[in-house]
Amino acid sequence: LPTDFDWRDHGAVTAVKNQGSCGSCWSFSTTGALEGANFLATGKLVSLSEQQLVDCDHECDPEDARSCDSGCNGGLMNSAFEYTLKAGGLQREEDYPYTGTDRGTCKFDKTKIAASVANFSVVSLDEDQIAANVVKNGPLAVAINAVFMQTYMGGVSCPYICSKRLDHGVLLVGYGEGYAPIRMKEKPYWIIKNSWGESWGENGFYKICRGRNICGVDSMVSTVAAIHTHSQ
Amino acid sequence: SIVSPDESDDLLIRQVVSDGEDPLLNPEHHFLSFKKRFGKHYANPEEHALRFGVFKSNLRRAKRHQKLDPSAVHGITQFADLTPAEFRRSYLGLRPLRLPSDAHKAPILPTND
Repeated sequence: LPTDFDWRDHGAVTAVKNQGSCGSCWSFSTTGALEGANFLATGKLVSLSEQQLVDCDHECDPEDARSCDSGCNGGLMNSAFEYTLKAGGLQREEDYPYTGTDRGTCKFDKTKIAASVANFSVVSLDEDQIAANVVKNGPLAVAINAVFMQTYMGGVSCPYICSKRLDHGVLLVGYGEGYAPIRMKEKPYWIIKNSWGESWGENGFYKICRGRNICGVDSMVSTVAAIHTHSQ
Repeated sequence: SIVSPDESDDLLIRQVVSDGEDPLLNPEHHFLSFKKRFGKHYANPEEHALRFGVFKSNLRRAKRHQKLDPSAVHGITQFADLTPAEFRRSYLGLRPLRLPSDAHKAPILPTND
């Protein structure tokens, strides 16, 4: 494994998006992973529609029929991959733009599919496996506890204590290592793309330290593969 | 705080000085800057007072986060006028997960060499 890796340097990550005041983080995590996978499959970076997921995806957790993807009220990346697999794919952002509300009806147009899921899998809790999967398969959809993210402005977040109760969906785009003056040594970290706009964090990104499943970041990691589809 | 043996050496040195201004000393000024920076407007004086109270509480929270998470910078973000519950309701949205027993697991990749 390389000592550091960042999919932003390889053109697989779209610009930071903003979910607004809507609990649709799960849809941004899903599109981010599929955008990366589609880039690997086709060589083209296409921004995909979160609004399609918000409006049309009501897929339920197979183990809990009451837990279904539900627009601004929340959802799950794995269920959204399942929806995308069943629906045939996702449209481009520009063809089905984000509105930040879930009051609209589903306007999915099958003739405008821009990216399709070939398959998706869950990655084991092992951090080396997570790193290997991000390098080999592209950005990964991950869940995290976001309690420290409300006040985060920059640097490598490495809280001494942090709950592992997962409540936010984000995108793991790479990893690196930086000198931590407070600890007087190099500390490895994950690079996370968030969906709260560029004015949050480090231009919309978050760095969280690696090594001990901080804030549950290693607990729910999904990788997706895309198949090439010609958009019309 | 729970410290595992392998990270205890990380905690030997703790920052005890700061050259930055403490926002808690002048919350009115920082609330004014916050409103200007993030274009915040409140419907009436009651709402304004309520949000200022939440803002002050979040300043204390950011300070606590800074102590618990010294390698990051914590402070005033666009969410500084939201209570933790409002923040969770409006900006988070991950449903509880119960991975199905037949969930497809990614194959183990080689990580040596």
